[in-house]
Amino acid sequence: MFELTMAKGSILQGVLEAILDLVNVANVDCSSKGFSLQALDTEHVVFLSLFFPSEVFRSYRCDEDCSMGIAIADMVDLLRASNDGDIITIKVTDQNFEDITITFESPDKTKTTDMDLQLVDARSHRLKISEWHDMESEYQAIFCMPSAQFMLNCKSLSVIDDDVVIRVNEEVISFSTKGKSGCVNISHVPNKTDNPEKASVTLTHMRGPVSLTLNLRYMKSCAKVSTLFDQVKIGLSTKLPLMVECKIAEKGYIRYFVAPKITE
Amino acid sequence: GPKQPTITNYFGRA
Repeated sequence: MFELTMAKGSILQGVLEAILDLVNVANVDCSSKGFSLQALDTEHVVFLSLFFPSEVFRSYRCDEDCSMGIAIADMVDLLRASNDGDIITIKVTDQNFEDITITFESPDKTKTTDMDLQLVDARSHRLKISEWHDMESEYQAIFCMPSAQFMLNCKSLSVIDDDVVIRVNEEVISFSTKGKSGCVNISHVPNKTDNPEKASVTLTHMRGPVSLTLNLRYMKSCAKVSTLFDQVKIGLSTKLPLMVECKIAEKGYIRYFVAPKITE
Repeated sequence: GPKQPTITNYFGRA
């Protein structure tokens, strides 16, 4: 049996809302440690991997590991029907592995709404990626910045063109674009520390200058999720997809991997 | 302009 409860408007609900513009269907794996989800965007440019540790939920129980495909858009639609103050329960019983049950309970416990959502096949959304601690060392540059700043950069650049070039070296982190109507270049002088301050842009890992071109549509989507958190961490490599990460509590995360554009 | 590869160019199917 798997069962988690959360208050309406909790972080999981916020994140599911925010990933909807890229993701329809997701693979969800539940274990005693927590709730993880993997999904590909419809054009297969972005891979999303998130993990919510059990302690971020109001209550969490998972007797046996389980894996299921969920139509996220339908689930979010159902969750939207809850009222302020409701406690939301998501449950899968061992006897029935064809759907999940979502329950809303009003704060005064006088009203309960039960809904069943059919599970779907989402196995094609599963990709093979290395353990994060092995992968992190492959990134040439990793920096952190306030999420609001990241969103602002993406918005300012998308006025001019569809693509952004992110360049990182020891002295500067820049976001730039060039279009028919002009160009924009936003430069940040980074701090260099392992303990980034919330308000600043910090270069945490630097193994050599790197620059990548990315479609702003995907970057804006990443930025949207990141604004649910104070800080966003961005990793660049010439051999791996761009990584955009937000931390959830001590051990949790949301990671977007975005395939950069390549010049032939 | 530059081309957009898919993410499966980096990560294989599980």
